[in-house]
Amino acid sequence: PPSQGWGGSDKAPGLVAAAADHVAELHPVLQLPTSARRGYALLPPLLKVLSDRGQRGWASEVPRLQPDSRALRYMKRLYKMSATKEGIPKAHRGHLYNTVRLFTPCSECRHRHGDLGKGDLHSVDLLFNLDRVTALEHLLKSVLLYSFDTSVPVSSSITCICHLSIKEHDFSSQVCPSISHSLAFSLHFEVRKRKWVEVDVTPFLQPLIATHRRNIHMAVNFTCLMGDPQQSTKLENPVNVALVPPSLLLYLNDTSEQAYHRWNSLRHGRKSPARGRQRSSPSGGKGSASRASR
Amino acid sequence: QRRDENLKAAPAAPPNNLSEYFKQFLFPQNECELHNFRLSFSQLKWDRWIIAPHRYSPQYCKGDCPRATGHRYGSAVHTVVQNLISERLDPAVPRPSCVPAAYSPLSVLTIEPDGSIVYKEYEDMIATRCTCR
Repeated sequence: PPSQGWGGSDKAPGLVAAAADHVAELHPVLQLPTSARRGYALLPPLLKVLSDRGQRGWASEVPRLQPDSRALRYMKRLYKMSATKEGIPKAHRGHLYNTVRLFTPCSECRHRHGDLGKGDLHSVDLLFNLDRVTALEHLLKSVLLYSFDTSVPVSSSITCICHLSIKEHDFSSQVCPSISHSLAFSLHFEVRKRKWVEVDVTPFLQPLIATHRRNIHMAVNFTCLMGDPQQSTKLENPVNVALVPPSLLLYLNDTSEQAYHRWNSLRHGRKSPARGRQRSSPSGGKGSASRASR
Repeated sequence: QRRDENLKAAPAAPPNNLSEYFKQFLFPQNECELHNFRLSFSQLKWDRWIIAPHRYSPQYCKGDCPRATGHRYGSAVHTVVQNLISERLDPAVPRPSCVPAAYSPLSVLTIEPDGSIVYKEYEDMIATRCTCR
């Protein structure tokens, strides 16, 4: 019923909104007044997603891009590390993010160049579309996520030299339409332990994401050899690593009202909405205020 | 004489359950408290894009608020005032309601329309305590 604050409240009951959407889809005559629909825009993002999806999902099967199965497996593992079975976020030191987004490169750009016949040089051009990153999501860390399918015998060590260049299309200057920043680094890992290799590209992407760049275009080429440079074994016979184009993983801090800010609840004893204000103790508010800050 | 009349009118409470007898004056039978509610996203047919958690227990608050809420519910003094207004001055003013007083967050793994995958932690998704307001 309208009295339930459907209007502009961003705390409107989203699940009920989704159900109302569903009913409205089935019986258009029951369309909610436009003011109530405007209210949906303020729903917490999750419930808005649900109520929107609910509408499209129920009423018409909108074709939806299915995620890459490897990426899905990785994110399920990340979920298990970050939350309990009931979905309660786990509090551990390194867990500063409240949002993690995984993007797979858009399919038409996954062309490879470089002669794979040599079995070692892999070069791939990647374009990531970051439309889903909101203005209130600030980047904490970004990672290229490689899953290695390799026929290399288990527990052998691999060293890869990686050359990453990001192509920025700088339309302002006619002389060099695209600037590229490049980075070369070596990766060493044991095949046994890892199905995933994370390449930290935070310094690279920070400026692009901070300026809300929607598309990130990068070229990555990889040369992988057997052996471990530390143990002065000579790097020989290139490894024929079936390199799947990497996904881009963004660890973000969502600063919006509806996102969970653990440091708030840890440090200031998050105010429960029912006790909007701290009741000042008889010894005057100062006591409780200094206690809260301590 | 009036005292004798009152004594005759009051139901004689057997001495052994005096506490029960007085409780009916102190707290309502179905007192305001937190109730369990579990839903699975597959019931709502949302499990195609909500990958985890499979089950979600938002809980809810239900029950009558006693007249003297005081510290028991962490209610503000305003709640007692609202009760008095409703009882003494204007019955159109609603009595205090039993609502959530504290929440805990929920982590959700969803698939976005563009096929990307997002892990998000949302605030205030599970009621953990009730109050009268």
